[in-house]
Amino acid sequence: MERNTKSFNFGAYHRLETIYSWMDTLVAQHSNLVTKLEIGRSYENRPMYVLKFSTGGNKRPAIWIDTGIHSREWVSQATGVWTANKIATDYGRDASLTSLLNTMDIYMLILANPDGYVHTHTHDRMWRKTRSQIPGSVCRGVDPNRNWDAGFGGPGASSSPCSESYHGPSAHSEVEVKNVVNLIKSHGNFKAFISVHAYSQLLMYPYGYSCWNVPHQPELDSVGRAAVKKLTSLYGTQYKVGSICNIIYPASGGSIDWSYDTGIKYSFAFELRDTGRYGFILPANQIIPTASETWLALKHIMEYVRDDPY
Amino acid sequence: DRIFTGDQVIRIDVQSKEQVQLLRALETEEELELDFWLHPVSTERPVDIRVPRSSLSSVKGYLHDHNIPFTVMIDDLQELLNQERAEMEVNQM
Repeated sequence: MERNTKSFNFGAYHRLETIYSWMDTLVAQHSNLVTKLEIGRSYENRPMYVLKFSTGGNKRPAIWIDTGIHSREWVSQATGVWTANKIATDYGRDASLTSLLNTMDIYMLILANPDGYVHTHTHDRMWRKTRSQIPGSVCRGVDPNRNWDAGFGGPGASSSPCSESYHGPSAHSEVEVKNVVNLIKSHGNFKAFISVHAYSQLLMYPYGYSCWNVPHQPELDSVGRAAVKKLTSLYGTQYKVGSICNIIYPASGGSIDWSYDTGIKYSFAFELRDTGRYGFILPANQIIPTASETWLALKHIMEYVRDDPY
Repeated sequence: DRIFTGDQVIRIDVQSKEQVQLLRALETEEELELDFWLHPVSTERPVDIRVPRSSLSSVKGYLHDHNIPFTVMIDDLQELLNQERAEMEVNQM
């Protein structure tokens, strides 16, 4: 067991149990700020925990951050751990973050696909999807970023259960997705929704299910470019900014398309750094540099959300 | 454990729309069991493909035949995974 968060190695990849245990330590050390909420269970009955950073109030305007919905993208979950610790330790020290947390809450889902994450540690390091069983198919799992009710079943998602981008039998069929949907809807006051993926150095906004510009495209583009400028200032990492459809490809059923259509204007997705040498097997010594540069962009977006309410 | 011994990850810096189309055609060849880490989209983004050892000669032949240059990003995926696991075990201790 980690005795305290200072002894935790943020520059290493960890198993699910270790991260869950670390969450308890974080909560214990910052009990005035951080709580751990169980938002439901995964397909294989693992708890799904959200870290809630709040200084009080009831259903304050909130920011959502999820990491690692695609389980093999390990630097995403590791970045989530580092970021949660950063938020907890910088509160009260960093004036801007402190002012943000005095008016808004932050919710972080560090292991958005716990079954898949465990599977990458125990059976198949390259596993991307959930672990649900599909009736009539020998293949398992749904791409949880094609399963949201946003152009569900459209272009860029597969109807084949054996595909890595299988959209699932119906929108929100995956309990991991449904748990997030339920929380966001029941809360009703989320102002930003940020999904963190890896890799290829992109900061994206909706849509993926259509190549039409969203109504807030100029604003989202401007916020994204400013965020990326800050990210790049640390190590020179180059990012591209744009809509999912225009800078990658059409991809229906994605989380940030759903959040945007639900009314959460500030919806973004990150693809974290790519050294061009390792892909999903980014060495652990890259975790802290990746998380540090990502933090600058995340902070910029969160400050913008705080300063430009709607 | 699923083992990836001999699997390679190759990177293609796509140079033309025609190459994008050829790589998309490759994507549909299910029997090759290719895992596209980065999909063929445009000339502005590279394409990364994890190629199982059993499909290496077919895929490399296809790329050579169509004059599509590539580099090997990961020579043996399992070697890298072994290193990653060893590092995790040390950290765990």
